This record gives sequence, C-alpha cells and structure tokens, in this order.
Amino acid sequence: FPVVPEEEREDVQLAKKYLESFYDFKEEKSSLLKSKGLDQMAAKIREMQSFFGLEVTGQLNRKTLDMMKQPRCGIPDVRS
Amino acid sequence: YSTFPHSPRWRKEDVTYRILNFTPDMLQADVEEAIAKAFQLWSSVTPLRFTRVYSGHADIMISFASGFHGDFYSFDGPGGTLAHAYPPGNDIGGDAHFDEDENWTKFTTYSGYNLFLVAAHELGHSLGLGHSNVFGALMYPIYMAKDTRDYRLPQDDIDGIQALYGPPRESPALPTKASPPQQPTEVTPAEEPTEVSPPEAPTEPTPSKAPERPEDCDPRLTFDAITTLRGEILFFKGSFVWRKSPYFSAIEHDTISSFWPALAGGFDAGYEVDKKDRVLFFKDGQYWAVSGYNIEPGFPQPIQNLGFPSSIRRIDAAVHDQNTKRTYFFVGNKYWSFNENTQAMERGYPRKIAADFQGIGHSVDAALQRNGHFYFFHGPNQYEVDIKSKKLISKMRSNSWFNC
Repeated sequence: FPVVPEEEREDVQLAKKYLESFYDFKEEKSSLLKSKGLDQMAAKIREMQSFFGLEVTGQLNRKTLDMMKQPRCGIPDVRS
Repeated sequence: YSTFPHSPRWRKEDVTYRILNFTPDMLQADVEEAIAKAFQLWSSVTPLRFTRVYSGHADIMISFASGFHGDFYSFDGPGGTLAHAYPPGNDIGGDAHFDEDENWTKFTTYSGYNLFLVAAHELGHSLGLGHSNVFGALMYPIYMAKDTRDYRLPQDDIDGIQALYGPPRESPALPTKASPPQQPTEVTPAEEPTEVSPPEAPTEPTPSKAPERPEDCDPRLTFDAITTLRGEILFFKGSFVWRKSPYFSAIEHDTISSFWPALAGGFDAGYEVDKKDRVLFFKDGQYWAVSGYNIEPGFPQPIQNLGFPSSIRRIDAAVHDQNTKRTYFFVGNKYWSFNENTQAMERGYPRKIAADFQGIGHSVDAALQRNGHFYFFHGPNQYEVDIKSKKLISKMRSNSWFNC
C-alpha cells in the first residue's frame, strides 16, 4: 500500500534483510561501490521474483514487497 | 521441488525424533498430535518410519525457542520467520525449531499459525527437501493458511521426497488411493519408543482446483465488502481483492491472503478511519483492525464490543463519514450510527435505511465513501448518494469502478 518516505526506507531495509536471509545477498559496504551493490541487489530481487513467479523487473515493487512481508519458513530459498 | 546441495538424506529407514519442549499456546497433547501427524504425512509416501524417543539424542530434535537460540538463524518475533529446520546430518542436522513468539494453533484460525502445517513443512527440510517454487506445495516457503482436516500431501512434495527415499515398501510408486487420516499412537513417557505407523495406503495428491475470480466487467459482479485504504479502494469478493489505486491505471487483482494471510477467509464488511490509518474488517460476529499489512493485536473482537445487541450475528456493510466521524453499519433493512469519537453507538438507532436514505429500499451488500458521496452496493448495482442530503443521485453497475 502507499507508504510515506520513512516507510519506503524501511521497505528497502526490509528487502535487504530478506535478500540476505533467503537469497544470499551480501550488501556492499564501501560507498565507492554503491552502484555495484545496487546491481547486486537488483540481481537478487530478480532471483526472488523468478522463484515466486512474479514479474521479473529487478525492482522493489509492491508485489515483491508484499511477498517479502508474508510469514514464511526461515530456511533460504537459494544457497551460495 | 528441490533438495539441498549434495542431496543429504537419512541413510536409514528408522528415524527417531524427540520433542524437547512445548509451546504454551497449545495443549501438550495437541502439540504431540500435530507433530505425529506431520511425520505421518511423510511416512505415508516413503519407506521411512518415525519413532519418538523421550531422552537422549534423536535424529530430529524438535523445540520451540525465541530470538537467538544458539544456531545460525535467530528468530524475529511475531510474524516474519515462523520456523526453520536443518537438512539430514549429525548434531543439529535434521533438527526443527519453531518460533515461540508466534501464536501456535491446533486448527487454522485467523489469529495464529497451524502447527501441523508448519511442522509438516519443516520436517520436509529435516528429511532433505529444500523449498519448492510450486505454489500450493507444502514445501513452498510462504505460510498459507488452509483447512488441514483430511490434508493430503501435494504431488510436488510426493515427487520430491520419493526422489530421495523412493516409494513406500510393497506399494505402487504412484499413490492410487486416498487413506483416511490416522490417529497418532498414544504413548506415555514411561513407555519405550513408539512407532508412528504409516497408513495402509499411500497418500493421494491434493486436488488443486482453486475458485475462479469473476471477470472485472461481468455485469453480474457483486461484492462482499468495499473499503478505502490509504487512498486506494479495495473491493472484496470471497478470497479475491480488486485494488483500484490513484497511483496506477490498471485494476490490480490480488487475494486477501497476499495482504493479510490470517484473514484469508473473506469479509462481510470493511471501513477505513483514515485519520487513524486503520481499517476494520468484519466477518460473521467478529471484527479485526488492520493498519497496512499489520493486524492489530487484541483482535478479533466480538461485534458486540461496538454496541451491537447479541441478536445481531453479522453486519452487511459499513461506511465511515470522515466529516461527521460517524460510521454507518447496515444490517438487513436497518442501519446503525457509531460515533468514532466516543466509540459508542448513537441513540435512536437502528433506523430504517429507506427512512433516511431515500431511494435505498433494500439491504446493502457493501458501502463506500468517496468524493463526497456514499456508494451503496446491492447485487450488481450501486447507488450514489449525496453524503449531506442523503439523497440518491444516480444508479450504476457495481463494477463501474473498473473502467468497463
């Protein structure tokens, strides 16, 4: 549902944590490599969208966030 | 289906399990039954036999814990992660952990997670299955509330587990006959390990016929409930939701479970108090308050808490007037007025709908407030009413909001 900017930031944090937990995403800590980190996150979002049969966009859209907010099993969907 | 890397599996057919502790949410016997039935699902389609032990190490150690509990994955409080389990192996291998911060239930309810369903999923991991991307499979990673009476293992899960262990001994490879649920063997802690026997016949795949969503422009389309939510309009029928948003042009199609898994059963009515960022949903004699995706704690509550007499078993529709802070509840040919400021029903109600809303001479299926108007839905029609004068302005098809 529509959210305020604060909630948008929270959604990004939620997505990062979700991808770290279930899609082996490792956030790039160096600011110099921020774009690389965003690419990696988009790649992981695509992987997650593909797994759940969502439209594969690499973007954190509503349906993707909806799926991330569902109660679920704690075992990762993919492994390194 | 999928298996873990290197496809770990138990190299024996007799696998032991031990329940280390119990959740206070359920009776101990109900926990034991849920776990036993979960094992039975898997033993019914494989040669595996599961034996419960009461002391020492078991292949599969089952426990309830909160937050950090000494392994690789901490739990996260209510919602989110419900449980996890490890693939077959030594030590922690095979163990299943359940988040004690969840509300565990024996049945599928609006306010908790069905332990049998979650345990059956986790034990799939304990036996070597990874997550499936097949919607409806037991090993799908998302919790989906469903009726578990006479629950049968979906074919994808049967295929997965039989890829690891093969079919049951002296049984056809593919299930051909449904077997009734078997009661778990009753045991006492003083007894020797007791085997949970497999049923006589393997499990039949679960039929996967879901109800179909009506077409947007079907002239017969009716709605159970309608509400606004943060500037959008949500139309409900059965488990389906039509979502009309000012932020995108197309009508989005969803299911209630995709927003609120615990409320997947459908609604009779709903309304939003936007100043509180709160939507109330009604089903039979109960109601729930949600804020966005979150169901507020303390719900469901009986509708009598709003001031309805006990003779009222359900309401047909509800709509909130932002200007007067009144909410109108429609029941049969009458309506009630609820003061959101005082949180009490107003005196003088119920009144006949037709007495105050001229031209509305029937019950109301669903109601909506939008752009200074009320919209009362009855069957495939809706009636646009001026909020202040309460006079009928126009009559339209119920699905006129869908650009038909």
